[in-house]
Amino acid sequence: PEAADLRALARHLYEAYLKYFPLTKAKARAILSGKSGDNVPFVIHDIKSLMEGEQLINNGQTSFQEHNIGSDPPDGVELRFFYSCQSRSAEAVREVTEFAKSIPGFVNLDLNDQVTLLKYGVIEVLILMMSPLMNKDGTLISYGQIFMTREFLKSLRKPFCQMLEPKFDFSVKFNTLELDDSDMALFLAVIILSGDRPGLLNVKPIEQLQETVLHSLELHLKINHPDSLQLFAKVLQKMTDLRQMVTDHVQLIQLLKKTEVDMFLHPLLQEIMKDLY
Amino acid sequence: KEKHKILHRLLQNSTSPVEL
Repeated sequence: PEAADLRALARHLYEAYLKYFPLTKAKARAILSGKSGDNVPFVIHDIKSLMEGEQLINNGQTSFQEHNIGSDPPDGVELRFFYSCQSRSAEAVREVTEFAKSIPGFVNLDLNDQVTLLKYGVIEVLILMMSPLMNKDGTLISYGQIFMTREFLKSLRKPFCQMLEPKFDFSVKFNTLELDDSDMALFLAVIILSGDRPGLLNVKPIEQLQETVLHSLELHLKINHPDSLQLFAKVLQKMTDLRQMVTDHVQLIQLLKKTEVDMFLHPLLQEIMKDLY
Repeated sequence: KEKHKILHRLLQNSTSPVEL
């Protein structure tokens, strides 16, 4: 009966994942490998194609202008693109929040602890969720409508060119583990339920929830990847890399705030990054 | 609580992308 409960939990989290995350790994890999029929992404590889693609970027998500009624969009391709990324990130935070709420027991935790878990977990989750969208040559953006090349991102001015390169390095390695969407759903829940986040009031119930999800993940990986040795351990090791990447990412954003005088940081992302590490 | 009011709002009710 215990194993049956763990299987049911895995199914439940997979269903929630499919419900809240619009671009699954299965869809992204189909697009990246050209097996998605008519769904061929627009490729951005230089400034000219970026200009053409900007229309698509802003159709796929709420645009910068909608967030800043009354203020003009800033100059510079980098900043404009950065604002699009922020809008998508803020929307993704909402998706992750809905997913977190679907983890059994999560909404019964102290509300302040729910906030803390999201504050510290959400950027790790967002970075992890970029992996299925990436390959060594570039990344899907805008819900899979656009493929932006890694070389183009590297050609942007500093520090914008430094923002995604570590995520590519991580993703290429992480993708070799070949997790599917059902594995990812459990792994995301494990990350969210980290009992060692600073400032948590009531650690015990969080650790208990995480323990159950960990058991479910371990069992699920054994069944789903019978030939992949030590996969559970390898997956958990990635949590250390994710934490480091978040620290580096937040540092880059702080640097941007100092160097880009006109920079606007989305209020939700500001809230998350303030006093994070 | 004031410091994380959008997160609180997201946790307590479903907020649409426009409200974000």
